[in-house]
Amino acid sequence: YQTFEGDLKWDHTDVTYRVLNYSPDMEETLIDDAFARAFKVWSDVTPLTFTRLYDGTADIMISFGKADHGDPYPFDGKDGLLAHAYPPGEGLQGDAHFDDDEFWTLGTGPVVKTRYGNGEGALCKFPFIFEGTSYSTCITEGRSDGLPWCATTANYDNDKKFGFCPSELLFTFDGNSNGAECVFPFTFQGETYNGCTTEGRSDGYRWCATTSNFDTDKKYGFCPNRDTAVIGGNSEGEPCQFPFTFLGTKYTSCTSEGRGDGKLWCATTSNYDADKKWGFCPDKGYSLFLVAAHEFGHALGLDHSNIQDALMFPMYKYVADFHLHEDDIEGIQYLYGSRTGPDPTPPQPRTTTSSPVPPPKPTGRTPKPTPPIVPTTTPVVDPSKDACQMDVFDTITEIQGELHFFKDGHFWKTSNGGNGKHRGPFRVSETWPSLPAKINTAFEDPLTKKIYFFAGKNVDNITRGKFRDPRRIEKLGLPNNLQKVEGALQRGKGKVLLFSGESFWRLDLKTQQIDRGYPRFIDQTFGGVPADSHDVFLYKGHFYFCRDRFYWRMNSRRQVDRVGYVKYDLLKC
Amino acid sequence: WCHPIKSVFVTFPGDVLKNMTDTELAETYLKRFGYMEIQDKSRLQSSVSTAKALKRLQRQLGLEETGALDKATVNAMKQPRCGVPDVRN
Repeated sequence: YQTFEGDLKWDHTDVTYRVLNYSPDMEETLIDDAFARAFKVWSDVTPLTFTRLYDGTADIMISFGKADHGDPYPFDGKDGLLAHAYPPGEGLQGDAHFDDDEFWTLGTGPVVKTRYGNGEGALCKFPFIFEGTSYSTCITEGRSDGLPWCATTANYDNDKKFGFCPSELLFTFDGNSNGAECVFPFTFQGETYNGCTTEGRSDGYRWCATTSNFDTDKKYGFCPNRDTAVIGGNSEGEPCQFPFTFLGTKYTSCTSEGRGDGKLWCATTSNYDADKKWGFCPDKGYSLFLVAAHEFGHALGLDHSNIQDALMFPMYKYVADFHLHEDDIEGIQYLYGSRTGPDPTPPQPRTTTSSPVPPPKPTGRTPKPTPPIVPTTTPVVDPSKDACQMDVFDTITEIQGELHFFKDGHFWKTSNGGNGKHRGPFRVSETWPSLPAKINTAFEDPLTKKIYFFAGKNVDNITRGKFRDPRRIEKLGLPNNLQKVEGALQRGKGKVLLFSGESFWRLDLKTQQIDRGYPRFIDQTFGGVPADSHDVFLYKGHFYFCRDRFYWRMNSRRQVDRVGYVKYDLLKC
Repeated sequence: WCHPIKSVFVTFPGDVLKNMTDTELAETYLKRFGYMEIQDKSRLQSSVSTAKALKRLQRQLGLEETGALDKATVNAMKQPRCGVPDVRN
């Protein structure tokens, strides 16, 4: 292994990262997951921890870009250079860039995550059977609305399990439309568009308006790539058109003719000679997880290794069952040391084990093979306390990646990655014994992982299961006459906004003091939300302001982009 | 019936990749990844010969160190890879 000259490394172990944008090749959740797993490769063998930030400056800023993408090292189109990253340091240092002229997958072909339908968000199962025919791509057959779909089991005819595939007719990503689908036709600079376009952009990304008139509404989003879309060329996002004519010859499949590099391509109209529209054919793609793990190695201070099986070897090689090579481990531990102690698992409530699936009744016939029964944990508290019966919660906050809903000494939680259903109730006193039943606000500091609880005029904090003695909130610099803190928003590194009544303050978590220039009025900084919100919290990069049963969701540009029910949208009642 | 197909290479509009000869590819590759310009101990930058640069590349990639632009080396240069230079100056 090699390190960079001067052994460049982070001077702290709590490294932060931020995903600035996404690739159209994969669902955002799959990309987030690939990055999280790539960081885990390194945190498993070092004392490093990685915390995702949703705004502000993180140590490692991650982005996708094409060709000239804002640094001195342009990418080179499909294949060749896949990504690069900078060694640790300020500014551009530590950042990781991924070439979006590549086809990003998990390394074995298109990964198509479905939405809606009855497949519960499962990945497409290719090939699948529909009306006796086998399909290896998403199809629009059987539908009149043109929405591409796929089966989520191998045989739709038997199982009837399906979901819709990513397309601009279903959703957009990034932009300013909160994922709304494209509206066709739409008007842009007086012209009418019936499909996604790259017009008006220099970065080659396809976009569309999410209202019928961009010129007046300025609402837009980026178009996800369909699984059948070509990569790069001058028709990204269009499907191959077979047969097509090239230099007078008809082709019924992708070809490498006309190219010196052997890459397979196709025309996206029936006649290349006339229209000159083309793109590369989708292939297995590159594993975003593997490439990200390599790039994050650079971002942590490792240079290229000359061991061919090491992750830090400069050439890409797909491996299905990835394990970090000893050379990589030695390299990263030379910089940061090895990991000590057990896994930092959070304290859990006392549980009993039970089976959610009743055993099959004997019928006398040969039983069908059944899936293994997975034990689940059931809390030992009164199950009659149903979160869906609560109108207003004492406080809502995200702790260790799970949204927690507190009410009268109990709490429920729902995880980001699961099916969205909530679990609980759990007793507050069993998880955090020294806390009172009524909690007005709680938040987790993303850097130190300390959890702060505000109850009346007291504030407690807990780190690794240990409480400090509660302190009066006046000690933080809050006014003596303040009765309670009703909400908290973590802002970048080491700062948090505390809300009460119609005012808010900024707390410096390092000095444990309120910053100068506060309080400020909520309605002057956060326009469009209730000035008397009884709970404010951060969740997935959005600010939530709660009033009664409703929440107002605000994006990082401080625009209210959604108003909804806490019960249905967040608790999934 | 087994005539080789006479390939015609065309310039594809919007293609970032350019048709390059192997020699052009090697020159670009060796420069981009730091094999051509080597800083010595006195911090002076000096160009090394292509043969030396190729040997260095071949050593890095675990190839036979011929110092010549052989097929294995050209193939290795065409493999997908990370954009960070191998030899840092």
